[in-house]
Amino acid sequence: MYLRRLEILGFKSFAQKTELNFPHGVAAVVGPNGCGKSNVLDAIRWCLGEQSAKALRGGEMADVIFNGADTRQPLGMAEVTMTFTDCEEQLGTAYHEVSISRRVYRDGRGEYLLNRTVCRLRDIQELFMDTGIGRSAYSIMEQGKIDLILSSRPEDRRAIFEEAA
Amino acid sequence: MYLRRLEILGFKSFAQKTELNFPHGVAAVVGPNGCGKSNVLDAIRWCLGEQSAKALRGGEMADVIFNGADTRQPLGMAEVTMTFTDCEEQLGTAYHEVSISRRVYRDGRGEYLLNRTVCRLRDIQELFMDTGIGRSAYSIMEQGKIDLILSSRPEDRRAIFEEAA
Amino acid sequence: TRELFTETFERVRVNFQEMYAELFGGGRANLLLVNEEDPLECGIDIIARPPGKQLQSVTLLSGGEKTMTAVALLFAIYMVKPSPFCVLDEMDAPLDESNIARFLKILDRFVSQSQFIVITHNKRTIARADVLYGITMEEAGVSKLVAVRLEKRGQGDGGGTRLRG
Amino acid sequence: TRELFTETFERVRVNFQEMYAELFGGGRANLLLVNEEDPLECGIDIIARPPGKQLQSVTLLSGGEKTMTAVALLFAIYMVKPSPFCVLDEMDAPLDESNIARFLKILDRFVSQSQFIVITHNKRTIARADVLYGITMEEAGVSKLVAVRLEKRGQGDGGGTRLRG
Ligand SMILES: Nc1ncnc2c1ncn2[C@@H]1O[C@H](COP(=O)(O)OP(=O)(O)OP(=O)(O)O)[C@@H](O)[C@H]1O
Ligand SMILES: Nc1ncnc2c1ncn2[C@@H]1O[C@H](COP(=O)(O)OP(=O)(O)OP(=O)(O)O)[C@@H](O)[C@H]1O
Ligand SMILES: [Mg+2]
Ligand SMILES: [Mg+2]
Repeated sequence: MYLRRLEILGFKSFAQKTELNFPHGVAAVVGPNGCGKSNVLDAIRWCLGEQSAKALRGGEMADVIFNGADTRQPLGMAEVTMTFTDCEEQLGTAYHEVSISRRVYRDGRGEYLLNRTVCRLRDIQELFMDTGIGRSAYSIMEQGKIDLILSSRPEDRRAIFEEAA
Repeated sequence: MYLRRLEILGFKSFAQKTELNFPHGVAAVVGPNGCGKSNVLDAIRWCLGEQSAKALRGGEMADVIFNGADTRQPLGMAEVTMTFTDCEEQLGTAYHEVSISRRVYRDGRGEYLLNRTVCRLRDIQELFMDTGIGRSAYSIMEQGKIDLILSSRPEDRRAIFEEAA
Repeated sequence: TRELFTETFERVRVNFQEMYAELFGGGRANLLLVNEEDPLECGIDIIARPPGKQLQSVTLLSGGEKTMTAVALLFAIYMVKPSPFCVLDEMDAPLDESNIARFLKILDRFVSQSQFIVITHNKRTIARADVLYGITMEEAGVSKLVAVRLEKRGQGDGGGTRLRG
Repeated sequence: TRELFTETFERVRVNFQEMYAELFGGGRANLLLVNEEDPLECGIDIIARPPGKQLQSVTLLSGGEKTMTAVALLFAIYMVKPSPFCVLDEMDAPLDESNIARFLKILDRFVSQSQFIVITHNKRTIARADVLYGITMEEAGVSKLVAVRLEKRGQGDGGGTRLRG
């Protein structure tokens, strides 16, 4: 299976609906400082169920909702959808495509969706259990953080090995 | 006053005596990964009296002594000398040039020298008291650490202001 | 479970030795369980010695060397448990040109099993991409996807219908 | 002493506002004492809003924005208490080309009062240098100074006698 598409709306600086389609190989994301590249990474982490606002550079979860700009009003909701393709084999599902979505509202209320149907985060985690998706300790490397594994204490490094086991 | 010259011998990767002369303007230090550029910064910090091995990326002070390479034996001592010029006004000294040196030996013994005469670190600190030298919290910016002031807690940021006051 | 962890650890360890030697063009690295009696709780030590240099704590390595060591560990884990996709945010920032070339060469071995989404400012990494996404903020504070250029190399999911404005 | 700190803090604060607006081409920033009743112990908050964007916690800023904010604070402090020399280790690594250009332009204002030693891989920063020191490790593990090229610009301490091999 592979990640076909990422749709972002209302998440951080993505005030307008943005769609990225990924190739089988290498996709490079470029642009000036502050334009939103790392926010794309945050969107992926968040959609996969990140619980810590701090891991997304914020203070609380509502910080991920677009909070306005000189020319735009804040939005009331953030939504990110990831669509996977060629899922039959690894997910054992009847579906060729599977999409995961996550939404959050200003009041803190939020929901997860699997193929557009509301579900619990747990349902998503169980479905993707052996695929390696959602195991972000070694598949999502944040800016400036790659050396952390070398400077962290020996006990703290286990997490990345345990995820792989 | 200004920093005229830096001499490094036996400090970290500087197995052979190395002399850098600095202009009044901007000196750029370049080279491939791992060649010793940040070690130059460490040499300056260390010469000015850095007490923490961790701040120099090591585990103990002896870690700064050249510990050998495929083609070289370890050395028994590290020495760094910084020479300042046009000192009359700011230091109120009779000298036009003032040099500070620091040495450390494998057994942990070390010494400071002022114009080639052994002295205490304190003598150096007193001499340079109002010059801003030795106040490294804001005059030496380590690799990858510039954002620390933004991510540190509000209480921890005081140090840099207190040094300036 | 104990066997699962120890077996995974061992496989990652062997891969790490191989990956490191390849990324550094020599040298040696290893992973050690701090306490072999207690593999499920103990810490994990990382040992790394770049070619021609003496073995020391990994903390003494340069910024670029630390990044390459972390990359070796990352790929060592991917060899055991590939992730369908992998997001790397400015991982090339501390690397010099020759290390970026080595990194990209190793990356090629993994593109058949995983998609890579790389955020970068580096021309060489950009040149390797199969798809390029440019993000800007023409409207301050609002991220906009402005260009998707399909390289002639790679599948890129089909022809010229990728341009978005 | 309380007055000294508060006075220094106030001067740095005003400089920071000015520096920030200049480095960002707009936007606003400020420094706040967490507890004005207790200036000698309380923390210091950093407020920063890039042009066109909404005010949020500085933790949400991008890598490049954080670096530029830290640079503004650094220079704000230099304006109050210049250091005779300043060492910057790869400070330009997270910056895009236009931010590096702005950084170098501000740097020019300070070169008359301080020497700058910059460790860099960036061509523009290198082009700004008055003196260039190249470090290599022809002999593995041993740092060697290999080139000092004097730019025609700047004083550089006299003519062509600077080459070292
Ligand atoms: N909830 C939000 N609403 C609006 N803007 C936000 C929100 N959260 C973050 N931002 C903005 O997003 C910007 C950061 O974007 P991001 O970290 O993706 O930049 P980047 O492209 O990675 O830049 P760099 O190259 O400097 O790392 C910041 O300016 C921040 O103010
Ligand atoms: N005591 C020592 N003896 C010998 N070599 C040492 C010693 N301490 C550190 N080194 C070596 O110095 C090298 C690091 O040098 P440094 O950090 O200056 O590199 P750098 O030029 O800044 O590289 P980068 O561009 O990757 O940041 C490491 O390879 C380390 O092994
Ligand atoms: Mg970023
Ligand atoms: Mg370095």
